Amino acid sequence: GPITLVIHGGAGTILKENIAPEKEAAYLKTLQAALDSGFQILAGGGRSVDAVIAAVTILENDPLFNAGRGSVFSESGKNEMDAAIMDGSNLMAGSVAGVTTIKNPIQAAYAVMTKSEHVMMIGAGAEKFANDQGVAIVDPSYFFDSTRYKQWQKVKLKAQSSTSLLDNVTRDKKFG
Amino acid sequence: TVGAVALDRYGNLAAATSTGGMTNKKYGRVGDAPIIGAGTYADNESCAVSATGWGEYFIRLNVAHDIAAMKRYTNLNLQQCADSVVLKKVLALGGDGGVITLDRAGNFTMTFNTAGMFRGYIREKEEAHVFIYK
Repeated sequence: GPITLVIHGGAGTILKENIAPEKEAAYLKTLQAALDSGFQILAGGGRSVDAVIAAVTILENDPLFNAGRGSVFSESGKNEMDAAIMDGSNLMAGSVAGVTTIKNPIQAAYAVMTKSEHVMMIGAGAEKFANDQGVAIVDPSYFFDSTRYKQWQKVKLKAQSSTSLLDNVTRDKKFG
Repeated sequence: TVGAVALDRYGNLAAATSTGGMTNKKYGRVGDAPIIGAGTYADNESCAVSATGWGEYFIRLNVAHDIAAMKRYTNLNLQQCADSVVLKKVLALGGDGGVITLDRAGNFTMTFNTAGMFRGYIREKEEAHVFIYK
């Protein structure tokens, strides 16, 4: 088949009337950048695993998306991230979960896949392994985004109510 | 959650998914994104899948692998496989979300049962396309 790249940046209650035109343009711009980044690798004869890492890295770096910088807040006020990658040519796979200091979790997942005999690592151990493999480590404050923080504050208030899961104000009932 | 699936000129597929998870999550909760077979899967013999949505449902249904297995073991095309899992099985349980899928022939889907999904694709000799709404 022809070289192809497909991406997503999350699904949900995403309605045109809820997104300002300038924000919509920002979303589309980053999606386009992610496609361009990954496709450049494919067009140059690069591997599909490198293309998906390139595309996801662009999306992780944009606070608009819930991954990497701009991730949502956990109940304890942390940005806890997860990522996975799989190579269809050999069924190799790698993933990390509950990490808070790895700048681009997808690159840590790739390190797990290619530089360990394991498939999944979590928390502090995953962070130590990533650091040992030269994956960029940052202070947790790097992931902070004020919009996400306000979102979390709002959810916490709602969570104190027994009807929190029925409230549609926040337009999402998937709260911890 | 964000993700990507790709097919290179050697016919190899790959999938990747990354997420911050669920707002206000407790107790080290982990969703489907990092679980191979639930939110992420790739096999040259079937397809590559990256998912986004309500993780607990995608884990229970092993969504990514279910789509890949359906593609491999039945005569259904990729769109039928993705629709069967996301628009029927996930919805039937009460979950929501979507997937992107891609096979070695270059067929792909962007299937979701929500109001919208940030998404896009690009293929050789074609313009890139990006979308948000249904």
